[in-house]
Amino acid sequence: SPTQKTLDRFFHSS
Amino acid sequence: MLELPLVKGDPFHHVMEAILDLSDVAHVVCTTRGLNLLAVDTKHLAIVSLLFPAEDFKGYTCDEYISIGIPIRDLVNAIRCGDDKDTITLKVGEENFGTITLSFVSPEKNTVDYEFRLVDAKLERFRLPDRHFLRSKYQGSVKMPSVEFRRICKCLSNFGDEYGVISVTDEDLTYFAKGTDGDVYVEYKQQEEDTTIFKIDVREPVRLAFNPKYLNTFAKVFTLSGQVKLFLSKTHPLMVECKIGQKGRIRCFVAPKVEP
Repeated sequence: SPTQKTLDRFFHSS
Repeated sequence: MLELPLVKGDPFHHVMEAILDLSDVAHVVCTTRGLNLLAVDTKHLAIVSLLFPAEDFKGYTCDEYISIGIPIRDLVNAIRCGDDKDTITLKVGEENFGTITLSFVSPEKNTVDYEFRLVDAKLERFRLPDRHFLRSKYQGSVKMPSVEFRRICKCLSNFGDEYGVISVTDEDLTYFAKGTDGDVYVEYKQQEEDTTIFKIDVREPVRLAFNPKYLNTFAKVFTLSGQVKLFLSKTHPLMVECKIGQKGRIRCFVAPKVEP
């Protein structure tokens, strides 16, 4: 089944 | 010092109501130029951002950079207690830093004041994409009536709360949701004659899987504007935007589900 990604990996600034 | 005039049912109130069950705190940054609100759900699957320039906000006063975490439930409960005719003002002052005051003044000048403790938002680390990013990473956009969008979101969410797909080509836009006992498909064809109401603009076909529950949560907010615009990417979260006032806007991002 598809895996749910979180938004952290896209918009997380270090 | 910050003074934020609010009205029951205005965009700020609508956004707060919409995210009530998703998040405890709204991160609000105010400057002389305007207000920026950011809220993320506890699972980090959806973000809503409200941008309100000072010129669109009658009576807005802010003379310094203020970054605060507002407890959403307290604020919403207070606004719900107020009357539609009340003038509401959210205040953060130098003398009571660490708290916000929400003042309600009736047409007869009777007043009710609520005072809340500010909370730590810790949302500075979320950096949302700018126009340049959207142009480079998003392969397509679709403009459609917000009322229609809300109806679809409700339909998808009612049918299947876990798995939905939006697909777009230069000819059509398709919504799909998987329910326990069946599936639902909704298809919109690009109309040649009238592109002011519904318009597809894609560089290449995009298919994006997501959780319909989150989109449905935000769909009501978008009816504050007549139109919504969906930005679709093969690799990035779904973004939905609507314009508020002259230069204001609401954006929401919904995290994608990725096929194995």
